Amino acid sequence: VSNRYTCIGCVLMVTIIEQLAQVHNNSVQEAMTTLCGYLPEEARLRSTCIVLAELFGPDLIKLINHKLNADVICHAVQLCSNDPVQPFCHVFQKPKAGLKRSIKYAQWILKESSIMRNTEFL
Amino acid sequence: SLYLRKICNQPLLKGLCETKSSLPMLDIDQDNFSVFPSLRGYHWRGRDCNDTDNSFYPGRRPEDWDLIRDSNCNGIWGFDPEDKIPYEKKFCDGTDSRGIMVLGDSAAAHFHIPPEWLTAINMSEQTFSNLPVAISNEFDWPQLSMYTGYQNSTIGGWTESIYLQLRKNNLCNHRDYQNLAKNGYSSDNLRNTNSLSRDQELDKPAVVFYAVIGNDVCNSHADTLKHMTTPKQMKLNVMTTLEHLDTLLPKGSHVVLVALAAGHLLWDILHDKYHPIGQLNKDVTYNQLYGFLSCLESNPCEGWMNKNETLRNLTTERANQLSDVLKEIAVSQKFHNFDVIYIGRIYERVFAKWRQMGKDPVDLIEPVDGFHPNQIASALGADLIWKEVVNMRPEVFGKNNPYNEEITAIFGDQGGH
Repeated sequence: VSNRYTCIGCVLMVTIIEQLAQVHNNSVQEAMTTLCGYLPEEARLRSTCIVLAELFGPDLIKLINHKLNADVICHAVQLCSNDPVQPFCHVFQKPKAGLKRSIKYAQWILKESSIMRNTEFL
Repeated sequence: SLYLRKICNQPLLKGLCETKSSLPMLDIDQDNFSVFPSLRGYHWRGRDCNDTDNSFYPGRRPEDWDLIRDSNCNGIWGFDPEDKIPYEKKFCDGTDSRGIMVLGDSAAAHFHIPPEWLTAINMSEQTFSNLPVAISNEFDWPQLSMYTGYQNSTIGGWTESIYLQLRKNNLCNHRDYQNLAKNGYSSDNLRNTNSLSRDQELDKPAVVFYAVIGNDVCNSHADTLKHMTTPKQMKLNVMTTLEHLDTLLPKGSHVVLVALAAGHLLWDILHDKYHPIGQLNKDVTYNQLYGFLSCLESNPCEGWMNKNETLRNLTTERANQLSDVLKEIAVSQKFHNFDVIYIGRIYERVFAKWRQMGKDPVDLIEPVDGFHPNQIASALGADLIWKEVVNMRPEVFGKNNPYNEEITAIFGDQGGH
């Protein structure tokens, strides 16, 4: 399965950000800033987090605000594989609308996003 | 992965990324012992007491009874002003002093991802303060492990280890430990191990634990059974390693073969429990997590972390066959420089003991990966192994040093581990 570790990493990160926002009753933007602030500066962990937040933040905010879960979001930003030959792996229960339909909806939300076009390069 | 590749291309860090080497990265005198904690330093093997001279290192027989310098780094040196006898001779001569080493996998290295890293509810700046050390220790915590742990636990539970017991038994063994375990290692990887540092002429004997407890049956392939080690391969792998050890270990050493783990317990105990990322909203169980990992072909143990009961039973059957190979080797094979003993069913007994204490077996498994024995299981396991070996073969760990109290009175903490 291609990009398996990116997929696992993405699902974990998005889940943590969603849960941080939920726990602190914050916006997604604030949750991302909080998470990066928790990381130590050693080995440039904090700055790497800030760069990733800058990069994926705007899209993530849009998607989380639409109540989409981490599985759908990570497929939508192509950090989990959308290859039709491979299975659509998910850790959360499938959304009521179905996984594929939800991913399509998420991709529609992101249709103007530059990050979507550049994810493969990244 | 790009970031990691970049780090690995740095000349100084290249060794860290080479899968076969478990030698310290920062080791000025190149004696395989270091004054730096992580990057395979003294979290993994006894701290060097002089990193500019390769004739000082833990585990060696003392040079001139360490009259003027502590050549074996055990913190005992100098002489008694009353009778002029060197302390090392007075306190350690004839006390069966020896070291402990472990050749093993992630369980022996004590793989651990703190659940706080994934749990939003209690997250704070403090939560990730140990992340850099964890990265530079390959997400292992050998300094807290079952075989070579010595630091007070900062990750729950308590620390108990074979090294601490061996040290308590005889303070001359201070700092004589080597944890050569590596994540993902199986009997096949151990055939080529080249990280053990022991000189047959100059160094003390050692007790070596051979503890690869899962990776011979655990893999992430969908057709997992096809990729498991067969009993025939197992015998060949273990014998190759033991023959190699016979060329490295000083006479009078011992090798302890540890049986494979009771992986079937994982599913039974965890499948319907919530994983740390699912605890807030009660929406991710271990069953779901294992399924997700299997779907991505990244399940670390497809055979045991699987809802298919038949597959779990077949994995257990193979694990038992491989443990039987270890048992048979211990009974039938002879080596020049060490004898071999076998210890079986450690984790079954750890779980049984915990249950007897009225505790929940969930407390014994690493919550993030749902796979490894955790700090409590490691501490209980160390205690169990120690007692069993002492009962079965008291000569393996050597007798109690009657001078321990005097050593403490004169040398205090012997300079730390």
